[in-house]
Amino acid sequence: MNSYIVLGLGRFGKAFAKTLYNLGHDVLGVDNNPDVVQEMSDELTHVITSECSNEDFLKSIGVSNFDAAIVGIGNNLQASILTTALLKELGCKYIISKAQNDLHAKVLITVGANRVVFPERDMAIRVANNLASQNIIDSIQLSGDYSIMETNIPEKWVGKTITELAIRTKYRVNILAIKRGSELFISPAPSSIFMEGDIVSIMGRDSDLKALKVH
Amino acid sequence: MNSYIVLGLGRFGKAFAKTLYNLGHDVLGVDNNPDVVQEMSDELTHVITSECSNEDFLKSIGVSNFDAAIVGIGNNLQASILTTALLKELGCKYIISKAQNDLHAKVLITVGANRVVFPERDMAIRVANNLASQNIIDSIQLSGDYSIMETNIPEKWVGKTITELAIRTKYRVNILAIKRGSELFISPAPSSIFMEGDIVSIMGRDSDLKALKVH
Ligand SMILES: Nc1ncnc2c1ncn2[C@@H]1O[C@H](COP(=O)(O)OP(=O)(O)OP(=O)(O)O)[C@@H](O)[C@H]1O
Ligand SMILES: Nc1ncnc2c1ncn2[C@@H]1O[C@H](COP(=O)(O)OP(=O)(O)OP(=O)(O)O)[C@@H](O)[C@H]1O
Repeated sequence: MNSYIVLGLGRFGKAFAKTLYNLGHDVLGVDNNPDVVQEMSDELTHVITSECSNEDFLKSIGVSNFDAAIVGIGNNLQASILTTALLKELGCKYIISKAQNDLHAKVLITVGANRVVFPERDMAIRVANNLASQNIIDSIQLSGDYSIMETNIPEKWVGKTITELAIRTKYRVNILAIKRGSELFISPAPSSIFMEGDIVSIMGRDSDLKALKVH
Repeated sequence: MNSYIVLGLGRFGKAFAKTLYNLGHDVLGVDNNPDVVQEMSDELTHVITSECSNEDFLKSIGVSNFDAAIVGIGNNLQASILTTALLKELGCKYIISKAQNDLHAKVLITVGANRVVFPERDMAIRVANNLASQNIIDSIQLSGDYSIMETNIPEKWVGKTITELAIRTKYRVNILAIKRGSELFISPAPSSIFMEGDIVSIMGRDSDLKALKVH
């Protein structure tokens, strides 16, 4: 069981705090709006009403004792940046900050955020792509250097089965789906035969995906 | 090439509109804040300054001619709901609305939204889960009734290879990764032998994933 502090309980901060709490961790929530604090008082381990960018306040709660701090202050860029900087200065181990835009994100990282997130922008991009194009898979967040790519199949795959081509062994990629015209075959059987014009959605290391494209 | 209208150009609406525009579609942006309109004026096909929930205005732009409308008004629940309702009434084909919370979402759907999105909440849940637990894959949005599940392997898989078990053919699921202690094998080779305690990340139809769990 870890312990976290969430500063700023807007839509993002609130959901973040509740998720961590429901996973069984200790969560301290902070917000300068007493109504927000009141509403969240039974939903977290502890909720405090305070200005987040106040150095004395942050010192008094021992921010270096938390496993991570989440800065969910969105519209007040100054408070968001100042809070992040103070957390870093006071020895906070890991800081995630919500960013308004790229410039704000750059500054947050400069002053010590370990990770910045763009919830509105990222979901908008994903939903917009899904709406306007025929992607097999909306989006995927994979660890490290793995990703998913959609590509036309190499000519020499036409007429052969997945098993025959020994794709996983030879190319070290995983075929997630085959798109054939307007039809979609997710998790195709190994006996599936590729046809001219097929598009595949494959997952693998970036280097292996690149190698496949030039075949 | 489609044509879209985005009402409310906050962080979400702005990113949505730009994504559609950059995909080559016609995008009309609307916001009642002239500074926002000014800032976006070269980024979309056309940007107008107007109150979005105004019926005469919506009538004048012929909302039924757009392929879809996106309501990116967040904090003003009344305007968000009214705009969505008017779009529906005036024959808009497809409406996506940003929701503040579950109750707001229910109302939006009742008045005609085809889809509601919770950017802040959804990303918070995803990042929080990623932070506080050891998920192999952050999250994945798949079409229809496919999903990804992490589960302990059935006892009878221990000591056998993926090929031997004919997993894709027999269970109709795709093994995306094997988690062994703190090690992670993404896109494992078909010759991989399962060991006691292994956790697998598998993708398949919800019904097939369920069937696997009870084995
Ligand atoms: N300086 C501050 N000190 C403490 N709390 C703050 C401070 N600034 C903002 N907050 C709180 O943080 C929360 C989020 O702030 P705000 O609404 O400005 O951002 P937002 O990005 O629109 O949030 P979200 O999109 O997550 O709803 C609010 O509940 C607000 O009261
Ligand atoms: N009734 C309205 N008519 C036109 N534009 C509006 C209306 N209400 C809000 N807007 C605009 O919509 C945009 C988003 O509104 P708001 O900032 O309240 O929501 P938000 O959910 O915090 O946005 P985001 O999180 O996407 O930044 C703003 O640019 C605002 O000027």
